[in-house]
Amino acid sequence: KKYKNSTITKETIDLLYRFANCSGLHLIFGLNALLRNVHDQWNSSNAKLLIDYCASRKYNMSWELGNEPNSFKKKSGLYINGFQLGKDFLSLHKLLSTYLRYKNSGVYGPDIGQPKKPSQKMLTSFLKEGGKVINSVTWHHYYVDGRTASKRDFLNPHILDSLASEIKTVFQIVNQTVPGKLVWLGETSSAYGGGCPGLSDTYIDGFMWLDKLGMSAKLGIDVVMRQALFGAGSYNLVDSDFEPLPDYWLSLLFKKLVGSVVLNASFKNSKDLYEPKIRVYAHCTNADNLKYRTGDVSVFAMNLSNHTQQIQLPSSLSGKFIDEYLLLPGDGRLFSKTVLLNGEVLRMVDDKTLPSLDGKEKAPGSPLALPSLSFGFYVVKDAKASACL
Amino acid sequence: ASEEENIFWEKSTNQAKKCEEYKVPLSVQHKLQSQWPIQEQIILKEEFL
Repeated sequence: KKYKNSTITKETIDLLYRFANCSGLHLIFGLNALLRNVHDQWNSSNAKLLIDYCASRKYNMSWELGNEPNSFKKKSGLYINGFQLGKDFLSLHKLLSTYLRYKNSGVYGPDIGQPKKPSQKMLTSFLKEGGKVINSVTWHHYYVDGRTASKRDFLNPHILDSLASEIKTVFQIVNQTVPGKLVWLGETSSAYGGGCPGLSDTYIDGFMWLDKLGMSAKLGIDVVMRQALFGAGSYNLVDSDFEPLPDYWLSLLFKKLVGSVVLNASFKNSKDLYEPKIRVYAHCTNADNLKYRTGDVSVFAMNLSNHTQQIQLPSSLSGKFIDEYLLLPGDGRLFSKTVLLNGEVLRMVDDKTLPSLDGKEKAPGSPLALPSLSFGFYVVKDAKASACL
Repeated sequence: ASEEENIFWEKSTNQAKKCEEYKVPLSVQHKLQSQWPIQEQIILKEEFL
């Protein structure tokens, strides 16, 4: 319940914007929602200083207001209900409309934490009041508490499945209040509280991360934002020396191979009927990947079991050439900080150059063997999938 | 692609040249790197509170 002032300088804003811009990313700035007037309305004067500066520098960016407002009371002693927060977003929208540069800029919120009952209520009243001025509904998701999580949690199908029910809850609220509004995971990772050292920063985290990417897309989430690229804690994609960690390589491979059109994939296995240990997703292949053609299909799968599983594609795809990208831990342990792609350790060529990511071509009908506790990406070439053409 | 992505991809060609020319001053880089271990501890401490 104590506030500590922090000063963000113009130079910091410049560095931040340049980093995002030069990385081909769009910067979304999260404004402070805790500055309040006497009647608990958001005081926008501080935000206006920052927006004025960004406009003067011709920065193209978007905005959020507040972080996990459902925890404001606990973290700052200030209780703001969903209705008031909705009104605050209307104020932000009104403020932005006074700038030529920002009148059409994106506004995203409310960045609520896990959708438990009180947060569901807050989200509902927020969307009723402020839903019309936001471009996407944002919420945050973590599977487990980083201080108590175990290795077993990261491989537990029930824990991985828990995301699906939370996504469905959020969509239910959104469809009742602002039907059709896009839904984003505005902040997400495996474990909250800074991640779980030795797990969130190693190969084993990939099971939660890749499953989250697949399941989110399958259930209609439009954007997934990873906590974090770099920072404090153990869930970062690069370490403090900027060396990529296993989830970085997984993300890179996903970005290169997987497009945004989602196909409905499932895996049938008579042995694991009650607790499926193979999780499979399929998308159209990324159309920007020059190695592949429109109509190609990218299947990605993970094997949570302790034995190798054979994957047999349906007959419509089984007669095609396939590029296989198999990921295994660099030193053979689940807690490895390096990763093997088709048997080769992935590492930067130099400070700025990524290695080439090469698949291994498999002839039509070849068995696809997915080793225990591994990830596989399979690009089915010349698949001519109608949804992907 | 979202509206934001389109804006950035459209201008990425010109931007790439500008970004290549820009280097973070070495002094700034060193300062940030030297401050980071302490900052990380403070951030984590606040996170656990």
